[in-house]
Amino acid sequence: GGKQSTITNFFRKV
Amino acid sequence: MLELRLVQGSLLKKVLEAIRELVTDANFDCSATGFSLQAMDSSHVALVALLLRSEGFEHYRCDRNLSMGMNLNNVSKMLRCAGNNDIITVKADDGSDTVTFMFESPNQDKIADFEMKLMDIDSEHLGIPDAEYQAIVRMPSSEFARICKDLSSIGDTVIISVTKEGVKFSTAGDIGTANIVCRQNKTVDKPEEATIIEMQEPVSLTFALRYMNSFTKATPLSETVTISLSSDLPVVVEYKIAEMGYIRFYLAPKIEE
Repeated sequence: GGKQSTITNFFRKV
Repeated sequence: MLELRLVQGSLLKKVLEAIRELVTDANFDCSATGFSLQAMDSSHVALVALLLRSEGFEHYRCDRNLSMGMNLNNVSKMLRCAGNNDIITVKADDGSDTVTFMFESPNQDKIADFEMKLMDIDSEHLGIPDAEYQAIVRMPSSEFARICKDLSSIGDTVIISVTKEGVKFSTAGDIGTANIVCRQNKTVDKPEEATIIEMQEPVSLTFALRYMNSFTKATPLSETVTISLSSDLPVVVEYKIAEMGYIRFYLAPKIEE
């Protein structure tokens, strides 16, 4: 099923 | 001083039921814009963004921006004490470490105050960029919930593929495989029963079904759900909250190892 990515891989902290 | 009066109090009850499985503790942010929340699940795979615009409240007073940390299970315990037809008012004083939920019965013959302790929560606020999505699917929320539930009895992950043919939800598990294709269908009696697919280019992504199922707890908030997909972004599963705002769930995809 592949490796689970995380939200923080895509969106940066502001 | 904060005072938010919501005549349709059941909306707030439904909002809590929609997010409390995904997120344990969160900051509710109040500003002139509205009542909002952004939080990730403990493993940072999913993010929820809630907005209830100030115009949607019968009375909205927020003298200065306020962030209130709450345990969502505790909020839910409090709100479950409100009747479905009750008017709910959320009140907090500046600098106070409590929030008060006031429930009024529709004919004003019963008024209840529930005061809850606030908590300090360190939370990261993430910037969510505006994006052009490769495909946007709008479908009945109950249909989407049914698909997620059915597929999770077969497998753990769902592949969502959008092509000219429609949107396909696929899974595979020890006992076999399943594919559900929904075609665009605009010829329905009511607009909320339609399935509408806007595709710029075909897209196919894999997601953990556990999270999708958790998002469908928001089904009572909206008759329709919008699923926005792009190959290099988390999927957005959006439930609009009539006249008020939205709950958007973002889910990071599974990627090739």
